[in-house]
Amino acid sequence: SPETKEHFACVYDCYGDSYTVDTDMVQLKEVFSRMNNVG
Amino acid sequence: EMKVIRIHPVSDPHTTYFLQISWQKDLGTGFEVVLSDGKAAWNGRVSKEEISKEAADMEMDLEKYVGELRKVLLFEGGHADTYNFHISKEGMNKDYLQFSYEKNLKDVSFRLGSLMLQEVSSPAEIISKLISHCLDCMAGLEAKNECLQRENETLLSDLNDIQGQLQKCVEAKEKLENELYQRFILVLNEKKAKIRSLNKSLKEAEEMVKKSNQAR
Amino acid sequence: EMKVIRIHPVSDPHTTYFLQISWQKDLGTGFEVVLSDGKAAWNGRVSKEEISKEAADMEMDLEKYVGELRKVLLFEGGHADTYNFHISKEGMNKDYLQFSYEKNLKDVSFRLGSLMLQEVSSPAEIISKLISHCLDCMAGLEAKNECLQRENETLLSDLNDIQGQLQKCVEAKEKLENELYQRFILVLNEKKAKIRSLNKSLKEAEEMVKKSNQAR
Repeated sequence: SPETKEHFACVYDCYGDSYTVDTDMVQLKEVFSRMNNVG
Repeated sequence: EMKVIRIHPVSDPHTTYFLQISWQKDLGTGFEVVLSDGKAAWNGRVSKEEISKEAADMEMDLEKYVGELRKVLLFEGGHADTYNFHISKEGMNKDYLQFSYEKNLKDVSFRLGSLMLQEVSSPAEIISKLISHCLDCMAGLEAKNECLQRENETLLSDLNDIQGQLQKCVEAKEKLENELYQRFILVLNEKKAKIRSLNKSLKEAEEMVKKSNQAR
Repeated sequence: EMKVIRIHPVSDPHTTYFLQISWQKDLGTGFEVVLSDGKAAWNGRVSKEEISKEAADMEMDLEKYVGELRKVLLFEGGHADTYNFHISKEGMNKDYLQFSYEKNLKDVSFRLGSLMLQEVSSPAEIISKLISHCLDCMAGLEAKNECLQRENETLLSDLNDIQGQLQKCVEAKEKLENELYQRFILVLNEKKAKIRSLNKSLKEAEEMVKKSNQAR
């Protein structure tokens, strides 16, 4: 829903990485793996 | 070129004969034949013309015929027992011996060639040369062996080196990936901490604005 | 075991002789000698005791002496011209021949051994066996050659494969590094954009607080 979308936009960047929660190896790999054909 | 092979003629199966063929470059240009049983020796020659005539008589393509000669006289391509040799000393002239060679297919065999060989007056020299030729071949083969052996060892050590390098490269790749992730996480978490603190400050500032507006 | 070598005795330098040595496992346990010039053949035997006695007479360690025998009689370790052979048929008995072998150092030579060889009544068989032995050695060497050749080809192709894999691994490592940096930059820049926008909002909020306080 737009609200949820709004909420996610505040909490996560467009790659799905949280703005405020510290990341770790697993999570960062997860974020990178979703970012295919970066170029 | 020269090649020595051991034969057991059908006509004299218990005796080992040594057949020495020598030729220039291509067997089809003619060849010398020496036959010996270790005591006596006979020699003869087959000319280029006789080879062509023989092929024509058999209506066989010359190239194919020379290929057959290489198989029967030089043992080329391994010697399935598809070839036989015949020796007969029954001729009028005791100094001559008839030597023939044939190919046997399933139930029929056809003669590939035959020639008269003349007994050599001093077989010792011929036999000595034949043995010398064998020893030279052995020396050549041993030298080739050593060279191949050395090549083998070099290749094996190169292979081990490269395998080591590949192993190192794989490890380096994993190490690089881990290190980069470690660094990325540190920098990223710094930024996230900054965002958290800015969020907190912003929240406080908005609170103050609200209060200040209320107070006013 | 058996080994055939070609020798040119000092006492008969223009004649090529073939020396065939056969022994069980260790040469030091005694060996058979066959000598042939391609026409006649002589044979004899050296026993274990005679070998030990010979070594003792020369006050040489038995092991070292057997090592010398391997060099002179089997051509082991290449045959620098440090060894000579002597043949003499002058003995009383025509059927016997004295065969001796010696080592020459700079200006002196000492005899390593000698023995009486008896002429063989049917040399053809001996010579035939000697030639057969050479042909068997050649066949064995050729087989070994082929096997080494095949091994070489396998090693070469393995080496090429591994080199290809190494090349790929190096490229993959570089590619990985680039991709990780690119991804990291994107994610990091999102955080920086966020920080910029938070800074901006915070600044605006602080402005508002200031204004609101002034207004009050």
